[in-house]
Amino acid sequence: MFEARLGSTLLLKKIVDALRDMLNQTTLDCSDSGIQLQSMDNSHVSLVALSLQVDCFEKYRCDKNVSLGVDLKSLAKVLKCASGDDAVTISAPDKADKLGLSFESLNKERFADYELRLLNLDQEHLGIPDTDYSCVVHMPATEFARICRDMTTFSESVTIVCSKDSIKFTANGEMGTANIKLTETSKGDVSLQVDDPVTQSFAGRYLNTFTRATPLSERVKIGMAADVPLLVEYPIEDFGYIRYYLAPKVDD
Amino acid sequence: QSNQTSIASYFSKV
Repeated sequence: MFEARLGSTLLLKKIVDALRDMLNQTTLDCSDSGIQLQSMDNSHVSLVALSLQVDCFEKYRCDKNVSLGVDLKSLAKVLKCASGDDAVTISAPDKADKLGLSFESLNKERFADYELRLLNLDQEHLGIPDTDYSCVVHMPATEFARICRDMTTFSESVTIVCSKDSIKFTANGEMGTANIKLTETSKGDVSLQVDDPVTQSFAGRYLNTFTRATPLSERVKIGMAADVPLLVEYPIEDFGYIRYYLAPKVDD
Repeated sequence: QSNQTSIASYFSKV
């Protein structure tokens, strides 16, 4: 039996919104340490990894590891039926073919139950090594979203230059060039830890897709190192994260 | 000219 109760449906809505532009279907891997998810986008250019630890849930029970294949569009439709401040319990018996979702209103006067057909997805898992990023940048999530949006107005490709004292985003297209440079702020909302400078180029539309996670977190962490994928990480409260990895573009 | 690489080439299969 698997059962997990979240105090707020809004959190689940935000998580699904952060995934659904990148993935159509995915598998939730549930174990006694929480819920994990790992999926590549259809073109295998980027990868998303989600982790929600047990502490994230008001109630959590997982007797046996279970993998739940879900269609994210369908899950979003079910979540639309609920209010953001409802509590939500997701459940599945062992060998389930349906996922149960029950919503309880804040005043505990309205209870709604839905069942969502589960999918049998054959997903390959990749081992993501712990990487020492030579550039780690923290900034407000809304600032990163704004930069990605503005960059992709100019070009499909975005170059990020991370040096000791700044992170610079450049897009060079037919219309012209855009440059945005951030330095460390006195308030500390932009911070840079750079051991070795890195310059890499990325497909801007993937960066934009990652910023769908902006409502989940005030801050975003960007990790870069030579010859490894870009990391864009949004913490989820104190109990989890959503991490996006994007393969850099390489010169011919 | 730059080419897009696949994410799978950076991480090993489990």
